[in-house]
Amino acid sequence: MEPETLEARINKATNPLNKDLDWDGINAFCEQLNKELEGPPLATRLLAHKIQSPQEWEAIQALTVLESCMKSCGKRFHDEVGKFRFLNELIKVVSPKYLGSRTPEKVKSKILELMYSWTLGLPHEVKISEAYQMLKKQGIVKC
Amino acid sequence: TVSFHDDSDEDLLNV
Repeated sequence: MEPETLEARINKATNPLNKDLDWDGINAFCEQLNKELEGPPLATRLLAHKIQSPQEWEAIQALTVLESCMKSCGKRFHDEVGKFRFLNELIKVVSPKYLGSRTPEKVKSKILELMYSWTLGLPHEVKISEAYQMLKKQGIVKC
Repeated sequence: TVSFHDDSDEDLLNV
């Protein structure tokens, strides 16, 4: 198999020209990030960048990659997602003070859904809960 | 230097 970088893999998995979700590409990205020593921190940086894309389909695909990696990758990846460094990038997308006013509703609600599911599924990642509670307090999470 | 166990983080953003 030819060597592929994480960057090449995320570009493939989130390509706006994809007609459907590219599950092979998504799984390849998850597998690759587990193999690399610096995979998780690099993967979260790449994902944050894609999630902030002004193209809705690119952002939604990136969020699907994130969701899938949270299910199939281990603690090293969870720990990176559970840092404010990454959570802040998600917060920027939903906050009207940053990118929130020009982010599609679908992207914002997917981010809030994912964060909520992690507060339940990964209760030991306390920073995720802290970030989610803050969004609730600020009225960005409704209900 | 490269740290393989990088525990550094930033503060939670205020929105």
